[in-house]
Amino acid sequence: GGHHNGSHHHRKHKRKNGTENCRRHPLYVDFADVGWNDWIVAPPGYEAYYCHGDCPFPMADHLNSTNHAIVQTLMHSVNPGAVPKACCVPTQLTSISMLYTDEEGKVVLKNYQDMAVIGCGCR
Amino acid sequence: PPAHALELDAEDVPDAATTAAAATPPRPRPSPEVLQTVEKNLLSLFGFNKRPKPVGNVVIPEAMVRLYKQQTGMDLDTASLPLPGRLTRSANTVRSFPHKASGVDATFRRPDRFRLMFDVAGQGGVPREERLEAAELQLSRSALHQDGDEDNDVGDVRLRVQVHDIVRPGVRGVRGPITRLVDQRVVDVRQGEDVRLDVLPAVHRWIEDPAGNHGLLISMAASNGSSRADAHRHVRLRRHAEEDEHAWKHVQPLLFTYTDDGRIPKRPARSTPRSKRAHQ
Repeated sequence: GGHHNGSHHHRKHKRKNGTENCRRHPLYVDFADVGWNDWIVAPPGYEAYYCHGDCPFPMADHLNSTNHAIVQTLMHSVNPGAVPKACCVPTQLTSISMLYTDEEGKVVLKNYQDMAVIGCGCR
Repeated sequence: PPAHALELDAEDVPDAATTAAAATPPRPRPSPEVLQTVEKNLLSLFGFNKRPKPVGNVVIPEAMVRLYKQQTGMDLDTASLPLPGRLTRSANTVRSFPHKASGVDATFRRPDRFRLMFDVAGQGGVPREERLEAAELQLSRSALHQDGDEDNDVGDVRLRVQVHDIVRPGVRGVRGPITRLVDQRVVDVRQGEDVRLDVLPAVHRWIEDPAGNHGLLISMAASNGSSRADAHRHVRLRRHAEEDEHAWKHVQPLLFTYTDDGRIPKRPARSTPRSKRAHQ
């Protein structure tokens, strides 16, 4: 579950109109929730994160936007009904490793690519 | 907690596990139907048809734990294995196989020779859809110390460890086996670190032809010809009579296969090579 809380870190990302800029939010996938802690040796779960927030115009550098996203947001500001805003999406992902035992009791170590968000941006 | 023998230190567990639990209020438990759907999708994402059923007490090989810790501690974003100098190429999966004991074990009476059998193609073996990139045989060693007795002087005793693929087993009194040397190492019996032998050609052959898997023949010979009496105990090929099962599981020979499951998309090239670009 992802949780919005009232921390200082959270408040500083809020804009004057109450909306929040595009940023990374915590999202923890706990393997125990689906009863997998009996065959996954490590990790017990992982921090996947998710991206959420507004992509305003003009776009700040930290929103990690592309030229196309700037044009799309610009066109949205001119005609909101015709063009949607750019989307807040993961722009950098990282892999995770899992150590588990299979049906035969053999031990397997596997790396999974693009499993956790490192950075978010407007695209 | 898992029934496995692995105990990870607090720093090995991602901080998020504890911080997320501490920072968030208790969550409402999702309905069984929702959990079932979530599990089904997660299993598919992780490449399983169904949830593996754990069997008994499994000892997690130290090499796997080390590799896991290295991988999770890396700053680099890569699904490749952190094994510099080892040709694991695009492999992203490591499997460990212990020796499959059988009646054949008892026929090896000489202490310096033993056959190791690994079931890599059967159920729980290397899946057909995965590409084998590397295979290593790991043999544990127990260092022999100089004890002052001239007859038992370790001196310069170096042991040549050879691993052969048994292409055709021998028949006692009829014909000898046909074997192919796949790798060898010379080890110093005063040292105790694991020895790793490259057995990729043999494992490749077994996966292509499971019926042709007759195991690996391990032979040892002192390189200077004057081995001390207990030199054969240096490389751990079989369990000692006085050794308990759990202790043996930590030092037993293991085959490691390194495979690419094909789930990692190949990254597109950033630019077209000069040779491929059209002339302006």
